[in-house]
Amino acid sequence: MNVFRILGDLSHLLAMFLLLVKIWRSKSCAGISGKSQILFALVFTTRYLDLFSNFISIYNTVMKVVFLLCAYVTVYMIYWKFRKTFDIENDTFRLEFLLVPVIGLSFLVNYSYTPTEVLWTFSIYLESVAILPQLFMISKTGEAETITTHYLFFLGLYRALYLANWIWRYQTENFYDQISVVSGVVQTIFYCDFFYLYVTKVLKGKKLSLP
Amino acid sequence: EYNVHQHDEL
Repeated sequence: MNVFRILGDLSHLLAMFLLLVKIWRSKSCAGISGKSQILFALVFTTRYLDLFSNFISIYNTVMKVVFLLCAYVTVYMIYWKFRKTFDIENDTFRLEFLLVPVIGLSFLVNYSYTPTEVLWTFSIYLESVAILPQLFMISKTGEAETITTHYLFFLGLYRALYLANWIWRYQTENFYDQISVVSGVVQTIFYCDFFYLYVTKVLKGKKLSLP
Repeated sequence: EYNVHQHDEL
């Protein structure tokens, strides 16, 4: 465990809390893509199947449970509790465009052909593209609430910190996991455009709106 | 050798 990894995990946790706080406080999930949140719930479900079979540490187990809970509570908020506020007309990204290639790739490029390993690989590939429905929604409506942009910032920061973690681990432990690294790089690239807008607009006190 | 299949990251 290194400082990049722990800060990455905390940033990921903060992002999920921010999203829940936004929904809970405003009693609204306007501007949030339910499809992205379903994909994240699917990511955690398929990745953490080893929760009971492979014990790593108390930290690891607790974080997995918290991530799963956050993901499912968020989906529940969007599709049940506050579904009247859900902006379904703008959440129109076609999930099959993500799911079909991701399922195909997880069968083609993985570490071994076992159900848990293929599902783990699926979760890694899916996570790298899961935010696309959310980014698509923002580009469609042309704006995002400031708290939603904070959520996206910390979600992207988590990924960037994981890249630093992998460089560190490669240097110190000679550890590398090429599937995670390639997917992580792809995922981080998707946030670059958003990071630019975040720094040039949101941090200067302006609302994120696209021309 | 490190066992990559352990997947110790979140």
